[in-house]
Amino acid sequence: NNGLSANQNQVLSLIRSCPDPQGISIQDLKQRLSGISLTVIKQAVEFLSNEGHIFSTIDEDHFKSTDSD
Amino acid sequence: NQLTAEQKRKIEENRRKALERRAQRLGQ
Repeated sequence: NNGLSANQNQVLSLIRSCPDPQGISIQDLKQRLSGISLTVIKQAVEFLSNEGHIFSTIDEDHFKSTDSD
Repeated sequence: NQLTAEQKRKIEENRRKALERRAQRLGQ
């Protein structure tokens, strides 16, 4: 248990797995996490960013994880 | 699909800030 909720772990896992240098977009996250609402995804992204697990890249819509590559 | 030098710089800066936030959380 890393202290994250199931939704937060799912979002973090997808962000980690994206190999693109600009990271993954919120739209891509929504498409891949079809069972989770956009609001919940955005809340998870904000939490993970505040905690330093992820960061925005080329704009406020693309994210990478701090522990990838 | 290539990033510009400015985009790369911004990404590295944001990564550094995120690592600082992470360290601060873990230190609390």
